[in-house]
Amino acid sequence: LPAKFDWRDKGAVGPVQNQQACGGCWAFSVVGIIESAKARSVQPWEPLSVQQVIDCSYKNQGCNGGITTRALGWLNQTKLKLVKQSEYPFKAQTGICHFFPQSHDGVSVKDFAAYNFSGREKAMMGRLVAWGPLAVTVDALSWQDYLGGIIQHHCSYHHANHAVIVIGYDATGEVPYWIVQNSWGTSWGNEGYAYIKMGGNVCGIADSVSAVFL
Amino acid sequence: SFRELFNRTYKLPSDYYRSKSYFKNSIKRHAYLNSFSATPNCAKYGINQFSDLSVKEFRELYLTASVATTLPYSGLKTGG
Repeated sequence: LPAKFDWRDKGAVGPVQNQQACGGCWAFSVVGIIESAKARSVQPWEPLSVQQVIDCSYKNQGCNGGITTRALGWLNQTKLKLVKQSEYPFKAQTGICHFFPQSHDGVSVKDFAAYNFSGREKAMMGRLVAWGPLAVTVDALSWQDYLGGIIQHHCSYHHANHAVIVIGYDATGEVPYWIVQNSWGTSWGNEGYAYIKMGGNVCGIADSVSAVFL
Repeated sequence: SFRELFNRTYKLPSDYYRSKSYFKNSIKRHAYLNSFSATPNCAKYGINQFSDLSVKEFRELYLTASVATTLPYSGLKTGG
């Protein structure tokens, strides 16, 4: 494995999103990894509809919350085609699900994987490099005040409450860290990104890890 | 400065005073959180767009994801 890896260098990561006052982080992380998976085979990166997942993933609660693996399971089961963001734009509130005919152009999920990598973050590095950006859940309570730098303290595991995307890592320095894209806009953290110390399952980053295949 | 930087307007005086008290609490929190930041690249905590929210408000608005008690399905076989 390379000591440093970042999917942004391969053009497979979109810009940092802003979920605003909608608790739809779970949908942003799921759609984010699908966009990345698509961009890995078909360039350039293209935004897909987060609102479609928020409105239509009926087993989740839209802007009131959700579970990433449940959304991925639903996408995999229904083979629903995710449409372009421009066709179903983000409104920051839950709405009525809009249906598109099956002939409509879109991206559907072929398969997905969900793992617990706690105690096996080296393996998680391998999966990130092989499979692309990973959707993870974290305990983000202390992220309310985060400005930047590598998170090493004040972050428990087994209390997941937020979904984000791991897009890379850097193990070249004294403190190796995961590079995590958040959905709270670019004014938060390191221009929208958080760095989390690798090893020790800081923030529970390895507890629930999902990848998607198209 | 905070209001200007993050475009905050409060409709009622009570909203303003409540947010101000949450802001003051956040300053105390930052001091505690930063007391663990010994190394130069360690995380820093301070004023950002969430500083006028209570922890409860922040939790309710932004910490809305949960995890299935068991990972429900993995399409890939793990053997081999």
